[in-house]
Amino acid sequence: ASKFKQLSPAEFFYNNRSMAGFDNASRAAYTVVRELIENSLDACDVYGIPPVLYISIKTLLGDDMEILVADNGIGVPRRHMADAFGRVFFGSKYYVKQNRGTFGLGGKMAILYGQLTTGEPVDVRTSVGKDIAHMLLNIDVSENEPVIVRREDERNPGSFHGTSIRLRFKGDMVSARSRILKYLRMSRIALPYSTIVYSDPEGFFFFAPALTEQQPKPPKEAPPHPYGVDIVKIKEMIESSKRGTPLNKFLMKFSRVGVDTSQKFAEYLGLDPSLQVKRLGEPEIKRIAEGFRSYRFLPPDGSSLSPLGPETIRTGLQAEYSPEYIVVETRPPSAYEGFAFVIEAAIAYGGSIPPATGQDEARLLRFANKIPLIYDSSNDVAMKVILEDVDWRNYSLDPKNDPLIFLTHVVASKVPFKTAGKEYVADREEVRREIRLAFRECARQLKVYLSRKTYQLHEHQR
Amino acid sequence: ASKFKQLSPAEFFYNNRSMAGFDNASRAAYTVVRELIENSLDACDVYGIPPVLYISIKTLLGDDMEILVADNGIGVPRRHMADAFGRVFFGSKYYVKQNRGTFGLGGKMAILYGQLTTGEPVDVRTSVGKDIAHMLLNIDVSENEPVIVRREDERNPGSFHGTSIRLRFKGDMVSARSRILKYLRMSRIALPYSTIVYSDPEGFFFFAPALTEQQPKPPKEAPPHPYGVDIVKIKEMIESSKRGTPLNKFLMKFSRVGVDTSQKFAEYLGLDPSLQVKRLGEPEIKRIAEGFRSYRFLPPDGSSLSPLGPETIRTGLQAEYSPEYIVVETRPPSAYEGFAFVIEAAIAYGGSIPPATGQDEARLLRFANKIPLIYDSSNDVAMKVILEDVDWRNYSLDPKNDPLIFLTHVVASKVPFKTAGKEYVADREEVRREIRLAFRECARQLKVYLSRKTYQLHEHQR
Ligand SMILES: Nc1ncnc2c1ncn2[C@@H]1O[C@H](COP(=O)(O)OP(=O)(O)OP(=O)(O)O)[C@@H](O)[C@H]1O
Ligand SMILES: Nc1ncnc2c1ncn2[C@@H]1O[C@H](COP(=O)(O)OP(=O)(O)OP(=O)(O)O)[C@@H](O)[C@H]1O
Ligand SMILES: [Mg+2]
Ligand SMILES: [Mg+2]
Repeated sequence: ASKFKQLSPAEFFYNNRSMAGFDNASRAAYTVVRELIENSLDACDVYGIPPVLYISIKTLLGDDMEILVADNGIGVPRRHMADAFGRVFFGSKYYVKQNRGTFGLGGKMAILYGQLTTGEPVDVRTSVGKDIAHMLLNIDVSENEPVIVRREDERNPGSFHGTSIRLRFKGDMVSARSRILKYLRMSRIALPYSTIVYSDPEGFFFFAPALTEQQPKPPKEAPPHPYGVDIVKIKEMIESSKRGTPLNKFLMKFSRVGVDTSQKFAEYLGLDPSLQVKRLGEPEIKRIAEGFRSYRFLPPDGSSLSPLGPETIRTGLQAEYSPEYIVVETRPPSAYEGFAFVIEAAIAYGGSIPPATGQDEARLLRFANKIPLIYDSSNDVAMKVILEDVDWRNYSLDPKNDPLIFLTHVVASKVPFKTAGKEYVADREEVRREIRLAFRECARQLKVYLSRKTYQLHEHQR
Repeated sequence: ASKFKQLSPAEFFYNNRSMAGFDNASRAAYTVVRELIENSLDACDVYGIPPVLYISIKTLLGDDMEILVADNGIGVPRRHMADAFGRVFFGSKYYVKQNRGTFGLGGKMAILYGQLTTGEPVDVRTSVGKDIAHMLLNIDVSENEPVIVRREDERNPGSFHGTSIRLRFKGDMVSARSRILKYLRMSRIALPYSTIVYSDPEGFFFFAPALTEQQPKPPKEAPPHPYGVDIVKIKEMIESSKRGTPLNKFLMKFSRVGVDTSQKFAEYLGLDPSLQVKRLGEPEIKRIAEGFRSYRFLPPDGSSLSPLGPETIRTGLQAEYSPEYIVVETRPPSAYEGFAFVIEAAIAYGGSIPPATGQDEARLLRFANKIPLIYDSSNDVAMKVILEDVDWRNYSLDPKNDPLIFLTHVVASKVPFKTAGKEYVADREEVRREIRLAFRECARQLKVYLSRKTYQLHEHQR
């Protein structure tokens, strides 16, 4: 007879921690560091606070490490603190807004990994500006709840706001270190406005903003765009609408659907705009979902998103590679499943960039919502575009042999990550198409530059 | 202010369906078919029932497809039926036993995908041999519960046992078809004892067992092996032990730990074997976890696992490729995180196998618990072993140019999949090491064969 059971979310990811980036001791160490840094960055720049982060990793006796990550972010309200750090699928980033975090999982996985390798509880201090809440906690895996081992409040005379988290874990820092440093170097491109101090048993890494650096506008919460919104989501939105809401009012909950558009769209569907949405039947709801795919709505409004911008990308690539030439392309906003997204792409050529050795796939720097992606590049949708979708010979370019560095940044109110460890972006049609168009435009501009340069060289030689 | 929220497991995978293999319309169609087939196969061969499966995919009006999968498996008990098909993280495969299923998610994702693309409920009939339970159901995503749209019982005069599931969905079957057929062809290697009838809008695929085919022994539930069991799992096992359980009795819950070994291990830890486990403190529990990594226990007992066996692998490779020579290696059982596993590996050479074209990574057929893995091979731990861990020149072999086909089968009470869509196996140290040893042995045997063949050729030419 089969034994049926209900698993808790914590138990699922405890059982399947490879999915969340804890495949082995080296990748686990990297993921612990990444998840804590991204939580701190979200607590800052998503709220318009210039980030200041301190990260220190020490070796303790035996092979335990201790990581401390401290930030000047908005902090966690005391009533949510234990759940924020101790309950899987609990978080503040489930709204339609650009964040690094998206799953309500990462911080908990780091804490759980520390707990399963050392038995030690995590030590968290956080404040929104009032008293500092200080807790030691563990995660009860089968119940998916925090277990508060100790709690105390501390005075906060300076009204400091921010969070500091201290975690013990066992991991292979020696082999993770080069990737952590690569993550930090790539972060210099993505975060010219932040201060990050990192120290580990082998040394230091530090960067701080230029005095002229402008804090980018924080992302805003955005209503879903109609394109790609499916039947399940439509029904959920109908469920949460007030009783008596007419169809035209309901349609105006979507991004870029105003009075006119909602009227026209209702006519397009052959539905009366004054129909109460809570009274719509299955066939009408289906018709709306199909209309959401076929009707030409105004494109999404990119103002809710916070891209890097061409200036930042150029500055970063220049500093890192001293190329001879850089092309940057920012696509207009697009959408999938109702989520707005923007693709930024760049190609850097020549200068101090060495020729590719012919065996690399292509040298590609990948970012998603400002997170540097380092693992599993061959599966990333951007690499598939470079290797399969663009015929580089049309532009006299060879990604595997020329001195080229490629860069992509997927900016979205929800990035379609393929793994819970955020290793790479899934092969989503709408995203792949936008990356393809961006790289073709970059390639075209680079070809123009190179042929002009060749022409000038010939002119010069006469 | 941040808006905190608790997400249901269904909501998490609805939001992040790329992780579960629903990246785009083509992959989604493949995953629907795969998840339903694997549920049917588990319901049969894990219970010693020779599988008979019928799979039919029809196009309906518009671009809806309808899939029907019917099996002669053990069926689902009526009291669990709605949850089995309607509640994420509910399933019967969470025990330490080899199954294709492992997450309590796949069937629900297929059903949810049908629901979000067509709005239609799934239609399931199942029986354990008594009345046939028949339900139409949807999934309430925010609550993670089934919504039974209609239910009725039907007479079962023949005491039939089995399940049939009918699902409507939109997907790109045209582009998924070749991969589904590849999955079925690879299944012929893994399932010589089963009958599978498949029909889709383009045609048929059918295989049936040879009359002499022996049903392999079904896998057995196994206690965890101590190697790699961590602090969290030890505490859970202590929690579920009876009050007053002494340490030596507790240790004997682990695979291959008998009276002698538990005594010796307790002494190795410097702990009194009669200590009550529920009274052990943090330091003692830590010491046990560390001992579980360092002490030389007897290796896992492979009898709970159900591998393919060298005969089956040879027969399958011979039928598919008509090679000149096949080497098969089965590693002795090993363990990670307490889970026993066995690696089967094979290399087929020459005959009708064409030379590799120099641009493929390596032609590798991958199986995990008899599931054919088709996507994302470059990230799979087995591909990493072939491309990074084995120096093929030592064996005068070139995977990228010679007429070689590689095969791996990871057989485990829990396969460390990297994705919820089971696309590839994670880079787990213990698994990587075993695959490496298996392929080195295969390479060594193939080299012996080829040098003997060369020698005989020279002898002949004199
Ligand atoms: N340093 C921090 N400062 C402020 N809030 C934090 C901090 N770290 C965690 N949090 C809060 O705890 C919540 C849970 O964090 P966790 O990393 O588990 O999930 P997430 O960041 O929402 O998503 P993801 O799993 O994608 O990282 C966050 O949503 C945030 O509200
Ligand atoms: N055809 C079937 N015959 C018998 N039982 C079934 C069948 N399909 C599903 N079930 C039952 O429903 C449960 C849930 O199936 P589901 O596919 O969601 O998860 P799983 O198979 O346990 O794990 P995974 O997510 O890895 O596939 C199974 O554990 C099994 O008990
Ligand atoms: Mg996070
Ligand atoms: Mg299943």
